[in-house]
Amino acid sequence: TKKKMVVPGAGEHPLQYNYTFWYSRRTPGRPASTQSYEQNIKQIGSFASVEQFWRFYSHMIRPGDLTGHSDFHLFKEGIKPMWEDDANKMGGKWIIRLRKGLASRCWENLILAMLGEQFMVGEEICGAVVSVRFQEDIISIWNKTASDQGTTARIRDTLRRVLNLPPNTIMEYKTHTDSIKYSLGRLPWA
Amino acid sequence: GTRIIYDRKFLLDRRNSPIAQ
Repeated sequence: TKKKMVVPGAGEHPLQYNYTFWYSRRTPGRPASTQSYEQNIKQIGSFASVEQFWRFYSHMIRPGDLTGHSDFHLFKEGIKPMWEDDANKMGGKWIIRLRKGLASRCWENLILAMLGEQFMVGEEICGAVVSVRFQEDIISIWNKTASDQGTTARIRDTLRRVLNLPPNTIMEYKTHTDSIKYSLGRLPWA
Repeated sequence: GTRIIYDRKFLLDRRNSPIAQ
């Protein structure tokens, strides 16, 4: 069954794309297999306008106030925040590790840049993730084509501009195929 | 077609607009 796509309300400011918020939380002690990952990830809701975005976002906990092993994902409507999704499987992500205390501000700046189409890379952006971990937090932005160096360079330069990060911040690009290999390498039978 | 581009300030200004409440 195909879900009805959301539309902007009367007088609202439409976004270039519709987006969906997702939330996931790792159950301690469980292996992170694809199946359990998909079971742990919950849709919060979709929006089509600036005003609808604020209605969701204003009621959400700020990433810096989350505890445990949790993630917020914001992806274009129709793209699952998983490597296996058709839009992601040839793609990759820029990863920025943040010391504790920076996640809420960086996440907000990142998603506002994405919703406002600040990256200027056509259809390439898939979504963004903030991952709250024990000692540090991680934000990432996913794009469709990992091999397109012009696109990945442009995303990196836009990230530097919109996040206003300390100059020594390390940014790392990781293809999803590498992420899959790495995670398989940690399984006992691989 | 044209892309819908918004800067950070424009988006933040919509945060408290009556229509968003």
